[in-house]
Amino acid sequence: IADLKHQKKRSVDGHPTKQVKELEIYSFKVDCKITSRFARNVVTSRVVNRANESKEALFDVQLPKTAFIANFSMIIDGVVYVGVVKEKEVAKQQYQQAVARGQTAGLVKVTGRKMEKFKVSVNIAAAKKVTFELVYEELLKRKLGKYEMVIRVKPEQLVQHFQIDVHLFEPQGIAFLDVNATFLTNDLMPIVKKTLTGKKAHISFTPTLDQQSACTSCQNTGLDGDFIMTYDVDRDLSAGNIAIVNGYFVHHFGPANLPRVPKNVVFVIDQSGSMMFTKMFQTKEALHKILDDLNTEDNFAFISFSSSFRKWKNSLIRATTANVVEAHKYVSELHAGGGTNINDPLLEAAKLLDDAHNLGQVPERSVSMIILLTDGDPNSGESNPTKIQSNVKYAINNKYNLYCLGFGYDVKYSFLEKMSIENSGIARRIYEDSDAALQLQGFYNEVANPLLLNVELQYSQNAVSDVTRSTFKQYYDGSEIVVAGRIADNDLDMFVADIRAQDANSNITMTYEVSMSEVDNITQQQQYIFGDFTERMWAYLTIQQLLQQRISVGSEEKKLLTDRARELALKYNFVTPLTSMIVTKPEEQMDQGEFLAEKPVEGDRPHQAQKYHSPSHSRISAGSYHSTSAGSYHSTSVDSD
Amino acid sequence: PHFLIAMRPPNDAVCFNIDEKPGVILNLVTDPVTGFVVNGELIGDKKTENNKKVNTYFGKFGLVYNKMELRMEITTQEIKLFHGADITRFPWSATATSTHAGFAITINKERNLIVTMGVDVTFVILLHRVWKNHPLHQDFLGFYTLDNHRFSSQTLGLLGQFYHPIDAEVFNIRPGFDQGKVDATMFVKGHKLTVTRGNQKDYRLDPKHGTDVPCWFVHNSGKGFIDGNHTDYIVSTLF
Repeated sequence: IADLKHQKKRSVDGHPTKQVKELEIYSFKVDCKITSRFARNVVTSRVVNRANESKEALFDVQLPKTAFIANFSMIIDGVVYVGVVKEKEVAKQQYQQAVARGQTAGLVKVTGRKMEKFKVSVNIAAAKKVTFELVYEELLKRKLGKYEMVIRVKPEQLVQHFQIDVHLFEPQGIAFLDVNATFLTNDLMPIVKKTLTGKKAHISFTPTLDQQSACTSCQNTGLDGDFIMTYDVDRDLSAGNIAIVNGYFVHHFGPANLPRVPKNVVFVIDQSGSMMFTKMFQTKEALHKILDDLNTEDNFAFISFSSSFRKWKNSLIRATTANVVEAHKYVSELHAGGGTNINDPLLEAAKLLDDAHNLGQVPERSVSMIILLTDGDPNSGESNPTKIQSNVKYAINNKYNLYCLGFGYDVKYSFLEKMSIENSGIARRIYEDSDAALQLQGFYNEVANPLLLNVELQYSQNAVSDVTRSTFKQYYDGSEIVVAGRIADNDLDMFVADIRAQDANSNITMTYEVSMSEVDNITQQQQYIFGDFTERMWAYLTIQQLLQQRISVGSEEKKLLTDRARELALKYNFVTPLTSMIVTKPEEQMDQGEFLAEKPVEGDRPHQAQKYHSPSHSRISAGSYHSTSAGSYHSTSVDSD
Repeated sequence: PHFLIAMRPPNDAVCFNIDEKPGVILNLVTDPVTGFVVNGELIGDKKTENNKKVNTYFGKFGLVYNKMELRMEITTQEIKLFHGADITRFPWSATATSTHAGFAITINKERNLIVTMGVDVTFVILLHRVWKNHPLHQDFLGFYTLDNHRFSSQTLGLLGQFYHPIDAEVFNIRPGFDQGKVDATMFVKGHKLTVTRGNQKDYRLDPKHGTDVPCWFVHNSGKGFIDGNHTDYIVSTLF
């Protein structure tokens, strides 16, 4: 920090004695607005080239995988260059033509565990500035009783104006709000300002240069990590909350104060050779924890498999203390070796559940599920993935949920994903890391406490259209159901939502009524954040669901769903797996061609698709730069920035 | 709280007050055959002036239906439904229905709760919302029986004892002590009581202002009209 002050002084004096930063990010701001769980983040970075030659500045940010990029722009010399979202194939052709002309530019597709990268580079002439602005939107998903927003911060340079500014508005009222960051020291903690008043909250983090420094009198920044905001809204056993703005509605339904529904779970555990050592150890560790968390009303069973399968018991049994103790012993004795036969143990799991239901061994009102944990492709017994999917679908027959946990990178994720979705479940990748056991437990906890069965949300007939998915087999504690749609009746006086569901003991119906005249008042409050959010949230949710539905349908229907998703993505300018964003750079930078931003797809191996070509100039990474071009430097101007 | 008992025929009504201290729990219905019990806990105003009578209302009801292992606690804040060890909690802000085999509750947002057992028993619990900054009054509840056919003839309680017909005769109508009001003699349950003609409110149709129901008012906490003394109906717990 001392250096920067001297830098300015020397410039005024006109006698620079020491080389100063050639490329400087003098402002970096993350502006986040969240309303009704929908977040719009605007990341703005302003860079100045203080060198007397052009330099390449790199804008490099990470955004959550669940977010869709909605806009990107660069302002150079007052000229705005805006990213245009195009159909993926069109964008790719345009990009490839540029590449064919020798204009290699940045095509970036990098996935991490939760985040993906967005990078763009541009040459800035001497003494010029560039402003990068990236907008991305995300519907925050409630998991384990909270919403989480992560902003990854990694400026490798001290930034004069660094700011994270979050405005939150939740019409249901904010139950709690926590802010933390992996880089927050005791000294930095008081800089995070948080105000919370009922439905509104504001968080700001604006460290000075001094406060950003990793150590006294050094130029290294200490800001490196995740800025994490978690919160939940007030909730009770009611029909939830509906936001209606500009003819679109979004309904959030996540009731509390309900008894849990017992569950029947068959754990199907891969113990093939590839699970040996760490994976097996972590699996056992997680299973021991899960066993301790089983509710005494639950029923469970284990099937372990390699080339063949082995049942722990011939039927599901209650999670009594004695049975759980016995199960711990069984888990401790699991060892890895052999091939991977996924087909037979899954069919056997379905049979175990069938028997349990037919013989009345499990409560009538209960949730039955199969949790498959595997780390590899099927290579023993039935190994044709399509055949396995069809066998499993036939055996489960829409009665139970199948959750597939793909451990590591050797699994064919798309195979597991399709199989889960076809059987009312989800697939989740378990990253091979030191916290794998925690990831497994975390997933289990999400489905550990079913509260409602057969949830149906219905809206005023003939008054709404384009409604997203509105029936759900289960509602789990800590999660939330979100339905959005369009109001088709312009003369609608009263918006009515009916919810029907079954809890552990009874059938429940709930009604939400709001008069459209009241909606105007609510809208006024919501525009405090941004006016068209409901429509964009509807579009976001619809695209997400269409993309998911595509996975488990035939080719004809797939085409229809794809066309619809693409059409919406283009209309709302979202970068999705079906669309790409093209950023045309200034003409004088044609040697760098065009920039293409794409949405990485889960299942891609990390770094696999990364193709980044950068000239050996200076690079700026979200507030950092590494100068590799020596060149003499002479400053003749004073820049108050 | 005031009690209003419909008499038929001749489509008249009898009313009485029970004056007890806040915190006292009164038994309203007990049917030993079906195992159905309703108790209500009294609340008072937020504060009272010295030597002035404490107005009391019902602030909490407890319903027990042993046959189905069901219990309900209804307060001015929420409705708790206990089923064995399970608890379901509904806020008054919800419009909701919960249906069990032969038993259902329907909550009409911020207005009332309807409890039905089969087709022969229906209760309504009304929520009376008071301006939350009112210096004296607070939210309270009302309890109405719409249908009591399924209850046995052994049903007891301040309301339950009237689920089966009783004979009452009113005669000798004469000017009363209060100007404009008439007194009469009521012959009921072997007692001769002096009753006064008055009005009491039924809030089912108009929750804010209520509807006046003309009734014969029995003095001294219904003494003579109810079986025994009103203190006989005080119980120690809500369930």
